Amino acid sequence: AERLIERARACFLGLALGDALGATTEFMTPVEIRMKFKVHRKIRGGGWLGLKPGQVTDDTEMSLALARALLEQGGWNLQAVAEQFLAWMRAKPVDIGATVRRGINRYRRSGELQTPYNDWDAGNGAVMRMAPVAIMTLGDDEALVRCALEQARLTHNHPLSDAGCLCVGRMVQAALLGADRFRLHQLTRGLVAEHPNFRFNNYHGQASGYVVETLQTVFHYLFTTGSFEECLIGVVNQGGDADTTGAIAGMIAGAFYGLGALPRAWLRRLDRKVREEVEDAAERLVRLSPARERL
Amino acid sequence: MKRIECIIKPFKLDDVKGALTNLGISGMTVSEVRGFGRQKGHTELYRGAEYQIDFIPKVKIDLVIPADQVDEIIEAVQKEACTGRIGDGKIFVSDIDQAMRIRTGETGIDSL
Amino acid sequence: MKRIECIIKPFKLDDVKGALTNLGISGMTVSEVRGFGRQKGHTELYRGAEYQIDFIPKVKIDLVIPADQVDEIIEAVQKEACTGRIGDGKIFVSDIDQAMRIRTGETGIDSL
Amino acid sequence: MKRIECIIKPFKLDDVKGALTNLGISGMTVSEVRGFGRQKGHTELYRGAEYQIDFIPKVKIDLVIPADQVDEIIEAVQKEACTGRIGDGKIFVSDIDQAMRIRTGETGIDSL
Ligand SMILES: Nc1ncnc2c1ncn2[C@@H]1O[C@H](COP(=O)(O)OP(=O)(O)O)[C@@H](O)[C@H]1O
Ligand SMILES: Nc1ncnc2c1ncn2[C@@H]1O[C@H](COP(=O)(O)OP(=O)(O)O)[C@@H](O)[C@H]1O
Ligand SMILES: Nc1ncnc2c1ncn2[C@@H]1O[C@H](COP(=O)(O)OP(=O)(O)O)[C@@H](O)[C@H]1O
Ligand SMILES: [Mg+2]
Ligand SMILES: [Mg+2]
Repeated sequence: AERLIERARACFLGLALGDALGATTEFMTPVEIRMKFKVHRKIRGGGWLGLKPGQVTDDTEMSLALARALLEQGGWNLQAVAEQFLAWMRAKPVDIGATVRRGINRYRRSGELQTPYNDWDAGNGAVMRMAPVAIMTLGDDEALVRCALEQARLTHNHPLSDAGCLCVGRMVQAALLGADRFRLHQLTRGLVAEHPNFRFNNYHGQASGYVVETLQTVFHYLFTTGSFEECLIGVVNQGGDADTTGAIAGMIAGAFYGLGALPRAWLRRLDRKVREEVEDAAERLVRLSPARERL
Repeated sequence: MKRIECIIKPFKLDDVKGALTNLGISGMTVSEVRGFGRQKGHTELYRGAEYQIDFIPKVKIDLVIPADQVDEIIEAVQKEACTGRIGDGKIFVSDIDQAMRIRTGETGIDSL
Repeated sequence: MKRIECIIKPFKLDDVKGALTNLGISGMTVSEVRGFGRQKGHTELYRGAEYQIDFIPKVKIDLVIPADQVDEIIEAVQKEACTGRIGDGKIFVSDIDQAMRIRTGETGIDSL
Repeated sequence: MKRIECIIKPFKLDDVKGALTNLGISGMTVSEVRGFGRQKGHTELYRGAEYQIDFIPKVKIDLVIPADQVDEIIEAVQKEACTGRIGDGKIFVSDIDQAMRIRTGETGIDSL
């Protein structure tokens, strides 16, 4: 019961930690990272965005915007989510991806809550927002599917992005409910069966924002490491879209390994306001979910 | 796609840029130009003689946008850049056949 | 409306501007550019070594005019800007869909 | 004829110019512009305080070519100018109605 709230906190915090840690190495290659840091393993800011240590990017901010909408409405409300995304874009965020910006702009001008299918929408911008969705629909797979696709299609409309959202959402939920490693791996096998591009057995180190490479990176390190810290360090030192691979790895690993596994040094350096809002949102989202019965 | 070219008074750049980012504009290219029109340059002392400075510093904003955003953009730029005094500048709209984002090879509206 | 873009040798700016104002041209926008073409850059001494200066300073005049004035403008610019030596430059004509005077909101030919 | 306008990172100018001359491009016009997009400016220390420099120096290459060369030119520029990092720039293609070589009065493709 209390464990559920703790794990939800660890999940959402894991997302923020992965974002802040990975932002330092975003767009770098593994060789460049090695030359500059040997191994990048502490929260130090910098990166191409020139961040302060512990500052987060769009991955965490959009997730918080999404959470804020659900908490204000007391439940799922896609319009409220779109409005929060628009307010976030207007507040001049530190970074915003091209596809996300186009989607929010489309909503601003037409009021439409779904972007049309686009070949170029196979980025990871919708998957990175899955933590609050997974927590709030915990206990109801049908609700997870509906809400995951609705929020994704605000900006990304592509079968690979859709499939990625559902798989990551289900992995987070399974982990929150205490699943073991084999169960999590089984969920990835389902994804690979449906979309063989996602196969990650022979991981070659590509870690771009293409959702396939993003999830291959996340799954590779998730299943070849034994702790939250090890998983995230592996992911962010792969460079590429490191803040987002870090964030996605963080939300799954956080839910899986739990609050105690989050490195204290990292938590201390995380932006204080972000940390407080994330912890508060995680708990309140659990209390909104169908799983609240178990509390 | 359309190209919108705005020639404005230099001190108006920040205001116009602000209005454009509020409309979700993802990017623009800016250059310093000199304008000649009804607005007369001031006279300047140069090597002891007074010269009419005919060409007046302006800033040119070039932005390429989807065709359906043209009216809304023109309206926002005009509102922000206008002082009511001569020399406020011009907005020109022309056609862009193709566009590409060099980093990714994306083309068309997705490249903007 | 048409845009006429003239890339000319910098010392020709005053002559060309003079010819254009004689034709009643109300305004234009000018920028400094560098050209690369058949005209070879000269060599320059820079920190004791000789360098080929590949890109040659040019001036670009941008003017938007009613479509029916194009031929007369091109003729005047070419006559004034020509020296007969390589590197005299180019004139390009393209289409302008819409134009607006920022100060007044006037559009079309009245905005020029 | 088509105008190809390439906005690129300044250090890429020589590489792109090299690739274009290899394709037999006879000339181009270059200008310094400032870009604003997803790429963030760096912060600079100025009188003891830190400022975000929003507009980033870019180089704009303008070249007018025969319409049938467009695809090959775009491909060459993109290949040469791409670093894979944000801010690599854009390529825009638009129509040119008429062109003239000032030195000789030649028009059309012969003027390029
Ligand atoms: N026909 C034109 N073509 C291109 N640029 C022009 C033209 N006319 C004016 N401009 C530009 O617009 C600026 C303002 O024009 P001006 O006539 O001084 O004032 P206003 O637009 O307020 O009547 C000029 O400095 C010049 O940069
Ligand atoms: N294809 C082109 N597109 C755009 N500008 C060009 C092109 N070719 C030449 N120019 C511009 O015209 C100028 C003169 O060209 P150049 O070949 O040197 O001489 P000329 O026009 O006398 O044959 C160049 O410096 C450049 O600014
Ligand atoms: N809509 C636009 N219109 C005109 N120029 C643009 C536009 N968007 C971007 N640019 C130019 O392209 C450059 C690179 O854009 P940016 O968004 O930083 O990166 P990327 O193209 O790699 O996504 C900008 O600095 C600017 O000069
Ligand atoms: Mg990010
Ligand atoms: Mg990212």
